[in-house]
Amino acid sequence: LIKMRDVTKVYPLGQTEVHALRGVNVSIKKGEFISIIGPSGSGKSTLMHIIGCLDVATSGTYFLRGKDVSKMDGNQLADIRKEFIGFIFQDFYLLPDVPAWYNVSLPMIYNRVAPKERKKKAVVILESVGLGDRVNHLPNQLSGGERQRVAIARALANEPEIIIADEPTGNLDSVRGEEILEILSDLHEKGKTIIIVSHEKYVAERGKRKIYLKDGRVEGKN
Amino acid sequence: LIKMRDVTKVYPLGQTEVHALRGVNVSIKKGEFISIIGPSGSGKSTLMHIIGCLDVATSGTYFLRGKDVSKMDGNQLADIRKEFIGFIFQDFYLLPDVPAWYNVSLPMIYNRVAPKERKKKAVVILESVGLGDRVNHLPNQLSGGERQRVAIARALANEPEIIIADEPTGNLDSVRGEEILEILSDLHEKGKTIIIVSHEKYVAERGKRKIYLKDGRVEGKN
Ligand SMILES: Nc1ncnc2c1ncn2[C@@H]1O[C@H](COP(=O)(O)OP(=O)(O)OP(=O)(O)O)[C@@H](O)[C@H]1O
Ligand SMILES: Nc1ncnc2c1ncn2[C@@H]1O[C@H](COP(=O)(O)OP(=O)(O)OP(=O)(O)O)[C@@H](O)[C@H]1O
Ligand SMILES: [Mg+2]
Ligand SMILES: [Mg+2]
Repeated sequence: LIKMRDVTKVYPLGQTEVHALRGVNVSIKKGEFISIIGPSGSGKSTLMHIIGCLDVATSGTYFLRGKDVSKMDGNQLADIRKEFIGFIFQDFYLLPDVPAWYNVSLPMIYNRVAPKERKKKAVVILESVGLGDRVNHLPNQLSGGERQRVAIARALANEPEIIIADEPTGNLDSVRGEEILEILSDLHEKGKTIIIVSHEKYVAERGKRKIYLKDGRVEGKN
Repeated sequence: LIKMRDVTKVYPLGQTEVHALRGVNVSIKKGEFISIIGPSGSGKSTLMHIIGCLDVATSGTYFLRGKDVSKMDGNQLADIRKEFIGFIFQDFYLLPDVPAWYNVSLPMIYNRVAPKERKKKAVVILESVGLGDRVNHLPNQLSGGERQRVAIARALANEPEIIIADEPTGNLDSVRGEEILEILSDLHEKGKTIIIVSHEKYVAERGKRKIYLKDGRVEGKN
C-alpha cells in the first residue's frame, strides 16, 4: 500500500537548511497497524505528512496504492486525501468559528454527503468519542482533550482506508485514551490501515509493528 | 499562598450554561509541588487559569499572597501575573511571527530587562530545554514537542514564584519529559511553588500532593 524509498525532506530556513528526513525507506501493507516512535524533533510528523499526501518529499520515491505520488500536483494529492486518508493532526487544526459537529462533517462535504445526513453522522461519531453533549461547542468552548477528540472524530468521518494519527492522546487521560484506541482497533479489524505516532507507551504498544525514527533516519531493518 | 473557597466557574453557551467548576476549595502553601489530576473536561485548565489570574471565578473567594484577587480589575491581575506567575499553556500560545528566542524573552520585556540581556538569557533557557540549535526558528518551523518546550522556556523567563504547567509533556517523549521535570524540581528546591496538570503518571507522580478533580469538583479532603 505504502512504499517509500530514500525519502528526504529538507526545510529551508533563512541561510541554512534543516534535514528533517535523511533517506527513509518505509513499506506498509494494507491493513497493518503501525506505530512510529522516536524522540521529539526526530521527523515523525514530517514523515506522517508525506505519507498522508499533505506535503511532498524533497527527494526519493513514494508509491501509494501503486501510484507514484512524488510526481503528482496539489489537486491530485487533495483528491487522494479526500478519498483514502483520515489525518489526526498533532495540532488539531479545527475551524475556530464553527461548532464541533460541523468540524466533524467537513470531510463529508468533500465527498458530497447530503446535509441532513452529515449532521446525523457527525453527532454519532462525536458520541463515540464521548462528546455527545458538546456537539454545538466552538473549539474555544472546549477543553484541550475535547478539541483533540473532535479532531479524531473528523478524521474518521469518511471511514477512510488509511488513518494517520499524530499523537492522538497527548491531551487525554488514560480512560479516554483507551476509548480512542478501541475505536482505532475496531477500524483495524475492519481492514483499515492505521499509522500512529505516540510517545505514550500504552498507545505505541497497540501497533503490531514499530518503526523507530531518530534524527530523520529509520533505525533498524524495516 | 493560594486559598480558594467555594469557587465556581460557569461558562455561558448560547441558551445554556456549562458549570466547569462547582464549588472548589483549594489551599496551597508557598513552596509546594502540587499535581492536579482528573479526566478530560473535568475543569483542570479552568482551575489553573483562575489560580494563574488569567480568568476570574464566577463566584467564591480567592486569596493569593493574602490579597483577595476576586475583587481586582484586569490591570491589577496583569501586574500580579507579570511579577509572580509563569504559565505553561496547554495550547502553547506562542507568537507565530517571531523566533523562539523572542517568544521566550517576552516576559522579560514586561519586567524591563535590557534588550541584549534578554536575548542572552532567552538562549540560555532554550539551551536548558534542548533547543539551543532552534533559537531562530518560528513556531511553524518547529515540531510539536519543540513548540511545547519554547512555551515552557517562556514561562521560566522571569524566574516566577509560582509556575503553573498545564499538560507540559503532552508532546514530549519520556527523555525530554524527564528533562522538563528536572528543571521544575530544581526550581522547586529553590523554593518556587509548582502546580502541574498531567494525565501522564510519571509526571503527576512528581507532585508531592495531588488534587483530584472530577466534574468540576475536588474529590476527597483537600
Ligand atoms: N469557553 C467555554 N465555553 C463553554 N464551555 C467551556 C468553555 N471552556 C471550557 N468549557 C467546558 O468546561 C469544561 C472544563 O474545561 P477544562 O478546559 O477546564 O477541562 P480540562 O480538565 O482542562 O480538560 P482536558 O484534560 O481535556 O484539557 C469542559 O467540559 C469544556 O467543554
Ligand atoms: N517548516 C520548518 N522549517 C524548518 N524546520 C522545520 C520545519 N518543520 C519542522 N522542522 C524541523 O524538522 C525537525 C522534525 O520535525 P517534526 O515535526 O517532523 O518532528 P517530530 O518527530 O514530529 O517531533 P515532535 O515529537 O516534537 O512532534 C524538527 O527538528 C523541526 O525543528
Ligand atoms: Mg510531531
Ligand atoms: Mg485542559
